[in-house]
Amino acid sequence: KEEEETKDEL
Amino acid sequence: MNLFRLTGDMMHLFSILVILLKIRATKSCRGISLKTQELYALVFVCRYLDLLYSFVSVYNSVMKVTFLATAFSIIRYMRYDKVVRQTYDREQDTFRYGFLVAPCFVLALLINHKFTLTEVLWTFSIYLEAVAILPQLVLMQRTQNIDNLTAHYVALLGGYRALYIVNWVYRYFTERHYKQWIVWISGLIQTAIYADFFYFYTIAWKSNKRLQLPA
Repeated sequence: KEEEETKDEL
Repeated sequence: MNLFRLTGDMMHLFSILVILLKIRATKSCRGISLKTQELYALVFVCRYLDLLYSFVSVYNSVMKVTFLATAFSIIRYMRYDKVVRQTYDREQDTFRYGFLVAPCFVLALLINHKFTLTEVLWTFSIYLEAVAILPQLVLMQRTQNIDNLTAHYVALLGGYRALYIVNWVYRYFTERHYKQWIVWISGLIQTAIYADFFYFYTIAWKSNKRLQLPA
């Protein structure tokens, strides 16, 4: 879940 | 979003624009590795599948679509444009990209956060991006005549991931849950691959000469 939250890079 | 990340993204965007400018303005793709361009297209396709099921921000989506569209546009020029394709260094650009794709895929199957299709493909794209520049670097070493736009292209592309590293350090200390080992280690390797190039790029820049890589 935490990984998902920070997967906002290109 | 911090300044390091934004600057990194802009360098990434500009690197692609430099190639498109070179191709459109000079009608030539001499010195550009089609293999590297195709690997990047594969990287973008695998990583940006999440466009279909998750939304982060307008900025994020617009950049993803732009990267995908420009990657395929470059490939289209190099493969199918009547004039441009004749300038492609077909005989020199012989890197076997299976040697990069296969190990990266196996690694993604073995080392990932979650064994699901999208997660494995995402991880694969991270591994593949780290090494996708290799055909381009090999091509530049073979063709001694490296034009400035090609040199700037590779420099911008190397600078982008280097700035991402600074962004990761910054985020690690400012965001509570921010931990991304796979991306960090891959990013470090990706940037290290450019070290040699940057050394010669800086020398050429300081002495105001054309870039030359030793054979």
